[in-house]
Amino acid sequence: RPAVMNAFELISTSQGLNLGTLFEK
Amino acid sequence: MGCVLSSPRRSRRTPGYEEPTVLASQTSFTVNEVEALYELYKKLSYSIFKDGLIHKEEFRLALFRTSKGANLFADRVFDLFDLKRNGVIEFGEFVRSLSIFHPRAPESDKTAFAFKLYDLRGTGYIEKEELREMVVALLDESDLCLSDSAVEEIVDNTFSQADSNGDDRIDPKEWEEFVKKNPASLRNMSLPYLQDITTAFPSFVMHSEVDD
Repeated sequence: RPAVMNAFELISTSQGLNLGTLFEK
Repeated sequence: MGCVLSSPRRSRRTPGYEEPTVLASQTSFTVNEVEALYELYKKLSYSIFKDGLIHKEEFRLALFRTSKGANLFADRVFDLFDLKRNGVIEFGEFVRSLSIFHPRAPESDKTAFAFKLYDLRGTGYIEKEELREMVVALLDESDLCLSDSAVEEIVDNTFSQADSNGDDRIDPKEWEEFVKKNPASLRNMSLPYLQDITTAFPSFVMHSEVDD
């Protein structure tokens, strides 16, 4: 069983929140 | 080779264009960084509709390589960037909103933006149902597989940590305390790319009107 992450930390991994992608060619 | 020819001073601007000097004075960016962001903005805003404004489909295309299908988080970010709430992101909105993601931007701005992002129904509080909805949306878009009981456990544990006064909702003050103790929750709010934006889009030099 994976170590329990807090829910907001989990959410922050969403691709929809990864704005760094905007800068990738 | 290697020299920069004088640029057309009045090249065509996108609708809603704002002067980089003005935007730099109001944000965490330098004038040259704003000019470099304009190169990115043009690329995004002409990717589908060719009208110099970023539409939701263009935003999704840039994030996911496809414009099809809603994503709760990308759509929330788009709506928060769209400060005028007219369905498109204009250049000034793009720069002002991205400024919050600058590694140099105040932590309090990042905290406030994330709160608005997660307050899905705009009530001024993050409710447990909203948190559950976001965790489920994250699981739907990822390869992570968690049982319903594991989801409940994560949501309950996180919620009880954040809701320090136990009134079943997270208010901005509680959120501020929570992210201080759990800084990884704001990891996505800082974009190292923004420190190197002039290197990533060197063509801004062709159109630059100032030398930072």
